[in-house]
Amino acid sequence: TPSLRLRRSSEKIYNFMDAQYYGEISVGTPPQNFSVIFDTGSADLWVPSSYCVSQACAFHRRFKAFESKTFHHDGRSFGIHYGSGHLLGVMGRDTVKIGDMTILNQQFGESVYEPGSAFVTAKFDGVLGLAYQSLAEILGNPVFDNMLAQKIVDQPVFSFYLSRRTRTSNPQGELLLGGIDEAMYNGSINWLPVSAKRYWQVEMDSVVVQGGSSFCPIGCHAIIDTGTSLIGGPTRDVLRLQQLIGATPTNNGEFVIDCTRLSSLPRITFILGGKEYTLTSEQYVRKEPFGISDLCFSGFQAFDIISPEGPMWILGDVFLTEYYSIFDRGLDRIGLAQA
Amino acid sequence: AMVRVALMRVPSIRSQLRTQGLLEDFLKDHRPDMFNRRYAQCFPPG
Repeated sequence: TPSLRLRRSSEKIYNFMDAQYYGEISVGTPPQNFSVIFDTGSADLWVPSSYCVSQACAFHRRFKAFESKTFHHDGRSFGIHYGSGHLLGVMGRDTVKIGDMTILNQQFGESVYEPGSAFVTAKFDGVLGLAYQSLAEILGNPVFDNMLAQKIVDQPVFSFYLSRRTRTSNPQGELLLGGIDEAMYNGSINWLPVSAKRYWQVEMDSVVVQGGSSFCPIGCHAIIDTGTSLIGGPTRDVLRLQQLIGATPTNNGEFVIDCTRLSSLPRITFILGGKEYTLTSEQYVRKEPFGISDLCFSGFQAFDIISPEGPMWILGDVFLTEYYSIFDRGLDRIGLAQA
Repeated sequence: AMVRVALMRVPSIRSQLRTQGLLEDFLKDHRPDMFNRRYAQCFPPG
């Protein structure tokens, strides 16, 4: 699909249209602040450049390399193609700060060309990728790899808590770099080995719809992706799944559900490492305000990702708001627990 | 040696375009596959 890029035998998905959670970082000395998506589905750090004259850049904070005492010019260029366009930029190195942590000589990209209108409405300035280095477009260590190399964190672990409630909850989400927050989950953690060190990818046993139907009955692979909001799966499976939950397509290729029927819709269970992760209709349907009422959208989206491991599913925010996720680079495993 | 980063949840680009009534035109211009996918079930596998 257009959102898929094949290179160096690894698949790249950049779907910035559905990203929802962002946090603050700073780049340079003195620090220049940016809001970035912390994305486990990519491995690069990029922010807009002050040299960018695209319309999208005008609406965002832009990095002024000439004001940073610690900036090192690289000279190489980079390009990232995503589902609805592409961006181009130049590479550099500088000090990056996340909270109180300082990462020295971090390779990153400054985008100088962000064509199209996709980023014009984006609330975030850039993206900070947390996937494995083999997925990186920009040469050099991804941010978390540098944190490990510079021994900035005690444990080679980071974890995400994402809240469904937007206004009432505090925080709306939390990324903990270097540890696990036991206050953010209930019960025990189920650990799943990473099956390929590109994405945070694990083996999934099956997907079961209440009432009997199932998908990937002999197993398949799933990516745990904080950079996308929905749950993605192979087109043929997801179209059938949409039928089973009574979702009908719109002209936009999205699937809507009658909000009054939510209580009668089946539960959907993802089985990972022998453990069941069940989502109710209230959890897999997304409500968005539309006039004086709500529109209900299916939380499932078709993605055809061809990989050496076969068809893949993407478990995005719809899944991760229900399950606290722990990404362990030391033992190359992912932990999931009830959020 | 741990750092907590507070995350803000904001409407996605898709959601904002929909609210502004711009999503359909945007997808027609940028994501023709979204439309093609509607008919994927009509075609043989592959």
